[in-house]
Amino acid sequence: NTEAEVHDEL
Amino acid sequence: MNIFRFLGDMTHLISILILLLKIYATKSCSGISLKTQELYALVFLARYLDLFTDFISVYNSVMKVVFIASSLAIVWCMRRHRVVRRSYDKELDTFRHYFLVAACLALALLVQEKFTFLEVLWAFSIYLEAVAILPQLVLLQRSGNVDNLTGQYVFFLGAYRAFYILNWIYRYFTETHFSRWISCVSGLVQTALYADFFYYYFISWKNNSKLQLPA
Repeated sequence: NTEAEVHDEL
Repeated sequence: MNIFRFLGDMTHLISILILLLKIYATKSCSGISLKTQELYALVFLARYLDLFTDFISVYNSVMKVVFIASSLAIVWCMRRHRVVRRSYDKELDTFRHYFLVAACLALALLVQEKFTFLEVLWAFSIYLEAVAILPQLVLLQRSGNVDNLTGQYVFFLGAYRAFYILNWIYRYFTETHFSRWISCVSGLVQTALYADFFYYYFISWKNNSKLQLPA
């Protein structure tokens, strides 16, 4: 998985 | 959002409220490192640029605005407030924090999830947050005596990190594609930096005595 992760944390 | 993440955010928020309370109630910022506060302001500004590009939830957006505003307010008070700035322990707060910024920027350019402007800034903010507490810990170590509110402030900051680690462990076991190693490795480093402080915090709590760090 080369897609950047969704940054759902603060 | 799981309970650990929520408790992590809340302890983070509490730590900032304690710091604001200390500054507001005592009109003093003694024992607080301006360098650490500047680094946190930079961390939040760099990381939460995504306020304009990504929407996760109202909760996330509100918290981001609160973190940016409160960190800027603290830096402003310590630098500009007529009374507060007099209590700043300038001669004890000599950590070369620009080196931390440069090193974290270099690391972010080398190691990030994707080489884009926002992703580099995001990685930079994660790395910088991991080490941003160092000037504060050095200042506490130098001054030896730690007043109650400053001790609580650092304790809650450490608790925030500990809850985030529990949150990642929880997510690792409950989500199928959980692999945020940049956050996790940096988070572990950050929490490890608090280990020493926690040790003395619990000693003083157990003995019901004032928190003192060894010189």
